[in-house]
Amino acid sequence: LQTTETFNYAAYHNLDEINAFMDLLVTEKSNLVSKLQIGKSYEGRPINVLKFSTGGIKRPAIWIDTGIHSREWVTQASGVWFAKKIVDSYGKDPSLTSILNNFDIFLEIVTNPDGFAFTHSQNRMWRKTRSHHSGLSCIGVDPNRNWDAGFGGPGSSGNSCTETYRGPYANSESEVKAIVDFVQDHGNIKAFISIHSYSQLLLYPYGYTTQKAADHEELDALAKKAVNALASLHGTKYRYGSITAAIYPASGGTIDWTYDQGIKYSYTFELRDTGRHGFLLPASQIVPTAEETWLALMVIMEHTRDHPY
Amino acid sequence: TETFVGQQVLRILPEDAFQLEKVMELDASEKLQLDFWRAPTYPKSPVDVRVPFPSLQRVKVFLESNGIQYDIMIEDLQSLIDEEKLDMARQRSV
Repeated sequence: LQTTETFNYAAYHNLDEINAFMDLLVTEKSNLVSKLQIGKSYEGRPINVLKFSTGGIKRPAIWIDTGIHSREWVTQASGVWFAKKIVDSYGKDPSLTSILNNFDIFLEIVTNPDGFAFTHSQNRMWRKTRSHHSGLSCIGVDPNRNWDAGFGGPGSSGNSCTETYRGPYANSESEVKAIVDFVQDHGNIKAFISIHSYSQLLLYPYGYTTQKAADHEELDALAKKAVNALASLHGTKYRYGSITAAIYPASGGTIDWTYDQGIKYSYTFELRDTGRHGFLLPASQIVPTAEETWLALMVIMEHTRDHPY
Repeated sequence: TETFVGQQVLRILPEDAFQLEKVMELDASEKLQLDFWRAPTYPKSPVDVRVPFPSLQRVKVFLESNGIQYDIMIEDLQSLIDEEKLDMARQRSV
């Protein structure tokens, strides 16, 4: 890999290739991008986050993570595309430039590196972490049921052999704990966007309760605006709503925790399934998926910039 | 390496609350080793499920006997995975 210009954004890449891409981006744009290691995975892999910053200390920030469920490959691939888009847009796109002049953006492209490596080497359909907790018969915890938000409630499983196993206790997964520590230590994150695939949804809290979030109306209106922007590019239709209303109860989820931490603009995406390929979305759809998602991300980031709290 | 030979992904469309409940029964059955890609939520909302080869007949019979509409979303999961691998190898060589 020579430059991020020659990197193939329309192909799926393994963990080493994504790590190499991140290093290259940092080298090419060291005035804008740096790489932080916020922790280590269960199997000892670094948990890396790209920080896009134009300066300042602990500026208000926007967090984006992709690929907490390892088999959702279009998500990590979109994360790579977002990273390149941010550096290419800074100084050219006035809106993104003004966001970066006021906010830092943190982007975690591979949120579950052990699981992601496992999908490339052993089991393409692996979704969970790769941790093993003593006394349990099966490996792996669903990291989107492991947060301290209604932990252990409906929509999560206590059986380690299921796909929605919540883990023995909240934050038991180092991949989750690393983000928890980072968010709490930072203390000034204003928007938190966690990206999954598939089924074309934009969701906001709550998942662990049917109670409406205090900011329900604002979150709903912003979601509507974001999905309209997304659809404007390729006509991809998204549904939106609270997790419980739009899909089903799911306890211990990421954005319920971030919202309860005071991060008002907490959203989660489920990206494309166009063509009914599920998690095996053809690589030709990576760039269109990322492009349309970017429009929705911009709407959320602009709103965050324009509505300080 | 885990193979998925003979596995299919079904798209199920429960028409009403009764059919939805039946699909949820499938979800609860550990014996069948089903992997729900898109879990049952509401009537008329599609449910996508990866079915291991040994459970395929039983699941289809269960759905048909309860009058639940489904179609095959992915006919041969392993072939799609192989295609994806080939595509990645081709991209690397380019």
